[in-house]
This record gives sequence, C-alpha cells and structure tokens, in this order.
Amino acid sequence: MKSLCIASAKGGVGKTTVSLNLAYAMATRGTRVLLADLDPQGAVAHSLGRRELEPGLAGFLAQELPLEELLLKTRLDGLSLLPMGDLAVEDTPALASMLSDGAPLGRLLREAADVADLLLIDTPCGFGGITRGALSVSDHVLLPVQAEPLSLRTLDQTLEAIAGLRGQGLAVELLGVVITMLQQRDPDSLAVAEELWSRMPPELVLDTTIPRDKAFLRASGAGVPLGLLGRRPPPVHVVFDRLAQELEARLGLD
Amino acid sequence: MKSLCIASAKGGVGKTTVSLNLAYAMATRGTRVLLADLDPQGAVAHSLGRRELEPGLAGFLAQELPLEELLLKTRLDGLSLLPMGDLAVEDTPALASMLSDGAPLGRLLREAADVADLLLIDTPCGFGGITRGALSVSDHVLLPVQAEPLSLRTLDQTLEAIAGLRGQGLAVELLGVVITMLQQRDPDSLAVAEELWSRMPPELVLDTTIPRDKAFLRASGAGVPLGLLGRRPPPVHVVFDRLAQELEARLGLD
Ligand SMILES: Nc1ncnc2c1ncn2[C@@H]1O[C@H](COP(=O)(O)OP(=O)(O)OP(=O)(O)O)[C@@H](O)[C@H]1O
Ligand SMILES: Nc1ncnc2c1ncn2[C@@H]1O[C@H](COP(=O)(O)OP(=O)(O)OP(=O)(O)O)[C@@H](O)[C@H]1O
Ligand SMILES: [Mg+2]
Ligand SMILES: [Mg+2]
Repeated sequence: MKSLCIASAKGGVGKTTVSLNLAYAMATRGTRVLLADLDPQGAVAHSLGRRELEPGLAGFLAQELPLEELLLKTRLDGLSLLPMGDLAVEDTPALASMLSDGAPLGRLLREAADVADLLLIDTPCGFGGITRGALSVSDHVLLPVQAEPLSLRTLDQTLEAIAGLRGQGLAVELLGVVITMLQQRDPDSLAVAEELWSRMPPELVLDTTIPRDKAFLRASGAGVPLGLLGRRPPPVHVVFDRLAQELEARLGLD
Repeated sequence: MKSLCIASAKGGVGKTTVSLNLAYAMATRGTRVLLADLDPQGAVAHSLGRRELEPGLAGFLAQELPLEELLLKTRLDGLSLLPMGDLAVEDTPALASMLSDGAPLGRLLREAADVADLLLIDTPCGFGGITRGALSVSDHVLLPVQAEPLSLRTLDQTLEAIAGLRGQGLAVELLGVVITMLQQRDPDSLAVAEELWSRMPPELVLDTTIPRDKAFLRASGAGVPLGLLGRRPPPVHVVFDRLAQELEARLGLD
C-alpha cells in the first residue's frame, strides 16, 4: 500500500475537493482507495452530505475499534471512507497533540494495508499536530496551490515546513504541487500558474491543472463527487481522470 | 479602545481580505485602526506585498519590544499595522501554546489603547491556540462565511466553538457573520446566503454582503487594499465603506 497526504498551510485552496474527487477517480480506474479525513471539521463527510455521527477516526483512536468496523462503503466498491467522526470541538487540541508524532496512526496504516492500495489523507489547513501526524505516516505529500496571488505567496512557507519536517527525520517525499481554481482568462490567476511553471522544477508541478468551475459548487451542494453529479457528469470531471493517471504513474500504482 | 477578531474554522473564506479592506475603510472614515496579524503565514503583510522581515508580533512577544517601535505606518494616518513578523515555521506550535490563554496579548491590548480606537485581529483558520488567544482579548468576533455549500456546513462548528469558549469564561461576544464571495447569479452560492438569512437571527447576519469579484485578485496581486487599487478604485470597494458604517454603529465607534 502507498500513502498520500494532501496538505497546505493556506486555507481554502481545494484540499478536500482534490482529496474527494481524486479518490473517486482513482477508484473508478481500479485502485482500491481508502480516503481518511483528518480534518476536525469533517469536510469529507460534509462534502458527501453525511452527518458526522459515525465514530470514524475519533472512535478508531479513542476506543481502539478495528478499522474494518468504521469504514464507510460508497457506491463504488473500490472506494471506502474513514470520516473524522464525532469529535467535540474542544477535543481538537488534544487530538492534535496526540497525533503530532504520528504513533497512533501507525495502527491505521497497518490495518488500512489489508483493504486498500492507496491511503489518501485529507488534512486541516496549516501545519499543526494533525497535519504533522499525517505527514509522518505518508510516503508522499501533494500540495494544492490555488491560482491566486495570496496562495502563491505562502507556498514558500509550505515548502519550508515540509523541508523542516524532513530535516527532523520524517521520510515523506514531496510529490509536487497541483494548481487549483485556475482562471485562464484572468490575468492575476494565470500569472500565478505561469510563475509556478517558471519557478518550480518541472517534475514538481503536476501537468494536470484544475480550473475554477461552478460544477464544484453544484457537486458539494448535492453532496457528491463530480463524477456522480447528475445523469451525465459535468465535462470538468475528466480533469480528475487525468490527475489520477498522472498520480498512478508517479506512485507506481499503474 | 474596542477589539474585534476576524475568525473562522474554515480556511480561505476571506478573513484576511475582510480584515485588510475593513481596516482601510474604517481608517478613511476617521477611526484610528491597528490591524494585528496573528496568522503565522503573515497574510496581511503578503497582501500588502511586503517581505516579512520586520520583528512584528513575534518580536513583541519574544523580545518584549515596545509596540510603538514595531508598528508599520501606512499611506493612511489612521491605519497602522502589526505584522506577524519573522517567525520560523517550526516555532508556530510554541507560539500557539504561548498565546492560547491570551495572557501575552494583554500587553498588546494595553499598549494598543494608546494608539488606536479599534484593534482589528486577523487569525489563522481553525480554533487552535492562536485564535483562542486572540478571542480572549477581543470584545467581539466577526465570522466571514463564504457563500459556498462547504463553508455553510462548517458554520455550526464555528458557532459551537465560540459558545464553548464563552462557556469557559471568555467574554468575547459574537458580532455576527458577514457573507463573502457571494455570486448572486449562481444558484448554489445564492442558496447559501438565503439559508443564512432564513436560519440565523437577523441581527447576527450583517446587512452588507461581499460579492465575488476579480478586483480582489488584482488588489492582492498589486499588494494593496481595494481602495488603493489604480487611480480610481474599483466600484466594489464601496462595499467596505458600507461594512465600515455598519460596524461603527454596532461597535459604538460612530
Ligand atoms: N476548482 C474549483 N472551482 C470552483 N470552486 C472550487 C474548486 N475547488 C474547490 N472549490 C470550492 O472552494 C471552496 C474551498 O475548497 P475546499 O474546501 O476543498 O478547500 P480546502 O483547502 O479543503 O479548505 P480548508 O482549508 O477549509 O480545509 C469550497 O467551497 C469548494 O467547493
Ligand atoms: N470577495 C472576493 N472575491 C474574489 N476573491 C476573493 C474575495 N475575497 C477573498 N478573495 C480571494 O480568495 C482567497 C482567500 O481569501 P483570504 O486569503 O482572504 O481568506 P482567509 O480566510 O484569510 O484564508 P486563510 O484561511 O488561509 O487565512 C484569496 O486569494 C483572496 O484574494
Ligand atoms: Mg478541507
Ligand atoms: Mg488569512
């Protein structure tokens, strides 16, 4: 099994949207994917219109429940979900300090290996204890960069944070950045993409870019990944097929 | 002096954009505003195209420097800035635990009262130690809610977090929510605004809404608040005049 963490210091750049739609696309192409939601807000479950009442990861950690009992099946055989579960807001700091050295997630990794080829982890914004814990059990990390000036300006800090964690002994490798919410006809948005293409080493910027598209609001309003929106999914959903193909090759899952 | 914190559990909802443009609009209307950036990413400075090399808040706390020495003047007499300053990424957890009970920020409050009528505090996403510290020294908190389904779904957790902190003794009052990035011609975006108008008590939803507008990308690309973009500011900048007026009345600054 491989493990991939989706992380970013900046908020609202598309971590949850990429996690959900990439997991769905990779599962339709035959990879067994376990999507784990480590964001205390439980955005993955929210994106799927589910109430957060299952025990989820919070139950896995607190009551030592077996993973098999907590996984949520989806309409797709190859995709299972581990939601954050029922976590009281005031318990978030305790969760962050519990996870920050990654030890409790070791059991997640071991039990996930029985059911999945890829463990995909969505994280909250920033590099607090939860994200550091997730990175400590991940082989790779993918950084969504929103094609807007503010998100570009904080990219250096994200790259520094990753380099710093590797300096402290974490093995996680930077897979690269994926450009999200790109508006090709907006000069300020396009300038961000052009700067990434010219500044970053080419192998660290994924070829697939994700355009800003109203279909994403429709999908999250309907509580489904793009691929399940309506009888015929919106044309933009093929972007995640391309992203899935690119990642299969990079992760050695093809 | 009054103090107002801009906070949200969800990332990328417009906290920094509202903080910066509201501070600028209130200062043009005669309120002396100190805008303090408590986000370790230093987004306020990034929005103004500045390098983060000043000591800023990190220097204020670590070296007990006087506030007067750290404030950055702007083109507007009534607006001064306290950037986050030069903070190494690995020092963020220590900052979060240092601030979480708010005590170090007490000195900020006392010294700010000599220079400002309003202390406006931008915070990182989530309700970690830094945001809890900021809330503990704030009279009021304003919650930006992005007019998109995912942001609405996490609003309950934000309201719960505020109620929980008040239960633990914090005096901060919820001023209300401000709808950001509203797309009136997109049914999914409009549905979020309509749900807020029908679900929340009317006094808790500000009358002023902030539309999604490309001018915001131009302004952050140029490193200025909307009011300083180009020879004649874009029409959308009047939205922050209206927001300023509304807040002056609610905060008793008129
Ligand atoms: N390509 C896109 N086009 C249009 N809207 C998008 C796109 N990707 C994401 N969105 C919307 O932008 C908002 C932010 O996306 P999302 O919640 O996935 O970001 P995030 O990085 O997970 O945020 P957080 O920091 O809160 O975890 C959501 O409302 C989502 O529906
Ligand atoms: N009304 C708007 N219309 C269009 N774009 C906007 C608007 N408000 C903010 N933006 C853009 O949306 C992005 C997110 O805004 P911003 O960085 O202010 O959010 P934030 O809540 O401070 O994010 P973080 O959680 O990272 O602190 C930025 O690129 C900003 O320029
Ligand atoms: Mg998310
Ligand atoms: Mg911000």
